[in-house]
Amino acid sequence: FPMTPEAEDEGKTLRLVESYLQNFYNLQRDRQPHLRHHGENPLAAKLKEMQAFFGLQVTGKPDLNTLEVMKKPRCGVPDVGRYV
Amino acid sequence: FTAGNPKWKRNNLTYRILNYTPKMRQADVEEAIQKALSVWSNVTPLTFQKVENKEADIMISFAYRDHRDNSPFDGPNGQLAHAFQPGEGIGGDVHLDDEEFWTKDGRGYNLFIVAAHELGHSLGLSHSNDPGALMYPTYSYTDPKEFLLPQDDINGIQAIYGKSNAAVQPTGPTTPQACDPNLTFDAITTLRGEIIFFKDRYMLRKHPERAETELNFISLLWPKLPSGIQAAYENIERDEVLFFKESKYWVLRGYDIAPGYPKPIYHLGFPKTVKRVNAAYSDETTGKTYFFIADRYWRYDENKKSMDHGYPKKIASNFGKIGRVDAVFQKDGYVYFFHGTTQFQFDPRAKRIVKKTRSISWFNC
Repeated sequence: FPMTPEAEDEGKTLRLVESYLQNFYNLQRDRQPHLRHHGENPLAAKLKEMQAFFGLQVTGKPDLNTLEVMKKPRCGVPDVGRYV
Repeated sequence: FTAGNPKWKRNNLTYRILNYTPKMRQADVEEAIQKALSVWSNVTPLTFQKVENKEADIMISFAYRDHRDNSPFDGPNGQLAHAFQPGEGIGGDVHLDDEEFWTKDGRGYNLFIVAAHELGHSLGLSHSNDPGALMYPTYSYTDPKEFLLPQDDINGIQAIYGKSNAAVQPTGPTTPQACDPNLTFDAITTLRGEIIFFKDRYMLRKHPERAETELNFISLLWPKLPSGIQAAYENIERDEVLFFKESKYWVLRGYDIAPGYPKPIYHLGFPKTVKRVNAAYSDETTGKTYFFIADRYWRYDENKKSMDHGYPKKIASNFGKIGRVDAVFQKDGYVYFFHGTTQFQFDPRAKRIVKKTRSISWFNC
């Protein structure tokens, strides 16, 4: 079946969040998802780091304010770690 | 600071502009880059010399999508540019996404602002989480003519390269903190149920239903407005907000500045001796607007669109001992006067001050 608009939106949001955190917060690209270790979801942890940096409410969830910041035009240098 | 604290070992650096964007005149690109470099040389011992046809410390170029540095650009918007920390080869280089709409004004993305930010990286700075800092990661427009390097960025770059050689050390604007007990305001107005506090180039937005206060640049919502708004009031009847700076005023209709503004304040009936307005509020029930200037106030009839006779009068004669008025607004029948860090709640029916509090009492500190 064609994806429902909500599910499609969700997929788009997840892709935005993932690529933002990979580009700017050193979220490792998940090459072997079946090996995912237990413990906090790395994406949620990185999301909290990004929310703390921007002075947003630290929820670990891609709420509206967080998505609004992610959509803003910005510098390509990561906010954490080195850029060499 | 960038991890590992990379820095240039010399203060006299060289730069080269490898290519140009077709969206701007070459001379405008060069002027923007020079101005961007002087942002940093003005506050440190660093100097920048332009070179041609040879390797420079900082190579500046416009690039497209994958440009062989493992960091492809993503087309219009999104990532605007990037730069590399000090070092040999690609170290210090600045890459600007050539699919952006580069300009020398407020349209598209201002090349000067973005270049100045990236050069901060070229010199060893990383991103700042101060929303007012030049090294804040997201783009925000400031009129280049009004640009002052914020104190947060001055502190950062001087921690790496030391102070400027100038006799008088340069200082920069700081970002207002809502719960700073010393916070004072340039102007305050209501706007469709919200309260907007103006300070320098910022606005602090307080929505009655939300606990936190939102800090934005004035230019983010209203690029046509200057920073340093001195007075503002809402005419609820007409759903308009008027902004005042020096001898000019602007009208906001809905969420946009109305065409044909700014206009001289003398169109409202002020004498030429009046050079600026300190504060203003409009009484929705009477249709009268009160303008506060120095120790006097004028009263304007919104229906007749003219100043009432018998004004100006002494502020103290009608509003009591509140001194000069920095900012004022009316809400739920009370008038709130701000003088420095003090706020007076005035009851216009009883004609007396009923409460005195701190200026930041609206921010749930």
